[in-house]
Amino acid sequence: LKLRKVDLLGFKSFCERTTLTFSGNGVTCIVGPNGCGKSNIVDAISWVLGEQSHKSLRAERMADCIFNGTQKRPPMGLAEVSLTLVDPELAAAAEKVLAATDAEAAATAGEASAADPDESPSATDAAKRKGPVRHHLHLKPGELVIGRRLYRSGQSEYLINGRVARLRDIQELFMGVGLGPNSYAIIEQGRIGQILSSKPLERRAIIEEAA
Amino acid sequence: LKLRKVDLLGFKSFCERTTLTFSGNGVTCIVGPNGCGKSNIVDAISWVLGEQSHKSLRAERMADCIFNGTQKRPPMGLAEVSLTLVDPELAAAAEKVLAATDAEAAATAGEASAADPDESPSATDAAKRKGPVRHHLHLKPGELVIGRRLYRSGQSEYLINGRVARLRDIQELFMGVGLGPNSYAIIEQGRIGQILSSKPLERRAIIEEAA
Amino acid sequence: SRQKFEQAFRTINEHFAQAFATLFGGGTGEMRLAEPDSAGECGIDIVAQPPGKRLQNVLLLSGGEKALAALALLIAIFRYQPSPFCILDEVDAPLDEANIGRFTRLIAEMSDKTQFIIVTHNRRTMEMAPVLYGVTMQEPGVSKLVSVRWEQPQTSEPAAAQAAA
Amino acid sequence: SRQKFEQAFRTINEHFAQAFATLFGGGTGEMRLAEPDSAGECGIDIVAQPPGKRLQNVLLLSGGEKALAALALLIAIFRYQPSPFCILDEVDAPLDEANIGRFTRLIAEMSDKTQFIIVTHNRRTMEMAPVLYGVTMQEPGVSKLVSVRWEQPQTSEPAAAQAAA
Ligand SMILES: Nc1ncnc2c1ncn2[C@@H]1O[C@H](COP(=O)(O)OP(=O)(O)OP(=O)(O)O)[C@@H](O)[C@H]1O
Ligand SMILES: Nc1ncnc2c1ncn2[C@@H]1O[C@H](COP(=O)(O)OP(=O)(O)OP(=O)(O)O)[C@@H](O)[C@H]1O
Ligand SMILES: [Mg+2]
Ligand SMILES: [Mg+2]
Repeated sequence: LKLRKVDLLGFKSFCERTTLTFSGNGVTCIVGPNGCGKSNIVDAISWVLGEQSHKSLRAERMADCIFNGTQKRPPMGLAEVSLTLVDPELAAAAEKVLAATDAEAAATAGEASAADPDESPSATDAAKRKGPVRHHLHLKPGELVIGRRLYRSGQSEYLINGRVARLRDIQELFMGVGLGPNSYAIIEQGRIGQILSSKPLERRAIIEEAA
Repeated sequence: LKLRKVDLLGFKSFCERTTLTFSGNGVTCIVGPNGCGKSNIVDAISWVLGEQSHKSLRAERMADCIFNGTQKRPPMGLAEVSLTLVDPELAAAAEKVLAATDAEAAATAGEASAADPDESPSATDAAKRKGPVRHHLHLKPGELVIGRRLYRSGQSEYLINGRVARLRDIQELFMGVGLGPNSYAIIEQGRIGQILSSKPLERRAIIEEAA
Repeated sequence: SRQKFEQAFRTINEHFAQAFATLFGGGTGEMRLAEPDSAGECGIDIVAQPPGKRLQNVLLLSGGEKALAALALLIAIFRYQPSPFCILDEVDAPLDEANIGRFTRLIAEMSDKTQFIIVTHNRRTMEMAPVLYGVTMQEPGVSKLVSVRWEQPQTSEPAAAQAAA
Repeated sequence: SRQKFEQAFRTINEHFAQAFATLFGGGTGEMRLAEPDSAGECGIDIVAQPPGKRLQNVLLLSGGEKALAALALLIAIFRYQPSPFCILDEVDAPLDEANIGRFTRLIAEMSDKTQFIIVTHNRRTMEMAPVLYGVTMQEPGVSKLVSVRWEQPQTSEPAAAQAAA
């Protein structure tokens, strides 16, 4: 599994569409003056991987993740981040998940429910699914795209290959790969000592996660 | 009031007598590789000013402040730090405090109690006072020396001009000067953000301390 | 006493706004009394507005901006109630080159009245200090001092400069 | 399952000792199972022995030594269960020049299998990365990217190098 690309739009200080591409291995450094938005990119990656706590995103509430304007620009109504990954097996698994969700949505189309959008995409979602499908989403073989959107209204949705899915679907996809918002592989600013200074049982949990 | 000198002996990694002198104003930088002992000097200064919490001294217990040996040197039995300050008024006040303690000690010589050494210097202490008076303690006019010792046995004592005194005496001397172990004027490593991230009432306490 | 607190609060706030503008090269910072809690005590909130940005709670600032805002508050308290010395242990670690420049200039300015003791790994901060103490552990586990004064090198050991690495 | 945990614990511990010796240039580090608590679960203690020093609890190390020991543990877990990428946000801030050198050499070595994304202000760390993204806020409050590749400069803006300040 390789990381190919990160796309941000309206996430924190990135009000214009911004794309970082990666070769999948090697070292990429992110540099710039204090307060320019480097750690916001790190937050964007843990957010799209399902981070639920606004505190770990250095925000007072989740809506603080949406671009809240400057002296010259108005606030935006939507924050969207997507990760493009390359892994043939995972890409195939993602398609299977989408097929299953489609079948489920068709079956429940009649009983359109008002369930929480994080939990189950409803019939309207199926329609929405046809909604802002990203035209530029031409996937190369073996690629999959994981996305997350947050509207000012508070509604949030997760996406697989441009189509609405559930957070659970994404968590299941990443189960065996060691990828998640709190993964040991993301060390936020000022938290390097955390692995050591947490309590003995918390340290155990880190080893168990890896096991 | 000016800081003239800091003396360490047996405090953490400073097993040999070490002296830093200061001009009283200006900037002195302390530099060196990781783990060489820079923050230990900062700990020594907050320790001699009365720091009671082993946690803020990055130690598991107070005895961790005494040099605990290397592969080639044995542990020591005593840690001692002293601060030399220059301030004519404070120097005079210090002599007054010592005179008062002497008078008290003489009065209670008969009733030598087993009180906690932090609280009241007992008769044996008065004798000790004559003890390791530091020959090199030739004070210049307007100078005063504050000291603290910790023995492996756990006994600790505070000193003013080389003579045993109480912690309370030192705290009273420094009352109006904004000097103390937790003073806003000592920012330990990694704690610069603490002033901001503490709770609103804790921030109030910082302003009240200064008021 | 309440009156003393309010007077301190007002004066420190004025110094805070000034020190903030100096360290950030613009913008402003302010302490505000929060809603009183059940015991009637008001805590303190801190808002900051780096140059060109919107006013926001200091907790939303970046790592470097937070350190700079905290330094501005520290300087403000210092200006109100000076202390004989000030010890800063690697406070410059999160700062970029431009902010280190503003930080060292402000400290140099204040150091005519106060003794500053600064622990640092940053060359730019070292360069502004007339006196440098190098600490080494050439014998493992044993700290020793080598003093390096820029003006007149006090020690013949070439190791002194090494210690500053 | 208990067996999987014990196997992971043993293997990660071996990697920890190796990564510790590489990053510190000697010495060793080890995880130990602590006394079981009332529920019978054992927590984990970590001891470290920088070169030439005595074995002690990691919490007694200096700021830079703690960061280095934490990196060694992270690398050890990584070697046991690799992840497609690793993001490090200013982990080099407390390190001195010598330790930054050892850190960057180890990361460069591991980067043939894993994508590392490193946020830094330190020039030595920047120099080891073949790809550099500069983030600027030339328009206050709005983040934009300027990409600076050492091999083939992708952008004609001289500001790109400025962004790296
Ligand atoms: N929702 C938002 N809308 C607009 N700007 C935001 C939003 N959330 C945070 N910011 C801005 O992002 C900035 C912080 O960015 P970030 O933490 O990424 O900086 P950084 O590059 O990591 O800096 P440092 O080097 O100091 O760590 C803040 O100054 C804040 O104004
Ligand atoms: N009681 C003690 N006896 C001997 N050595 C001690 C004692 N307590 C601490 N040390 C040693 O002091 C070292 C830490 O020193 P210190 O924290 O001052 O380093 P530092 O120079 O601040 O480094 P950094 O640049 O990483 O912050 C530890 O490695 C530890 O071994
Ligand atoms: Mg940052
Ligand atoms: Mg230190």
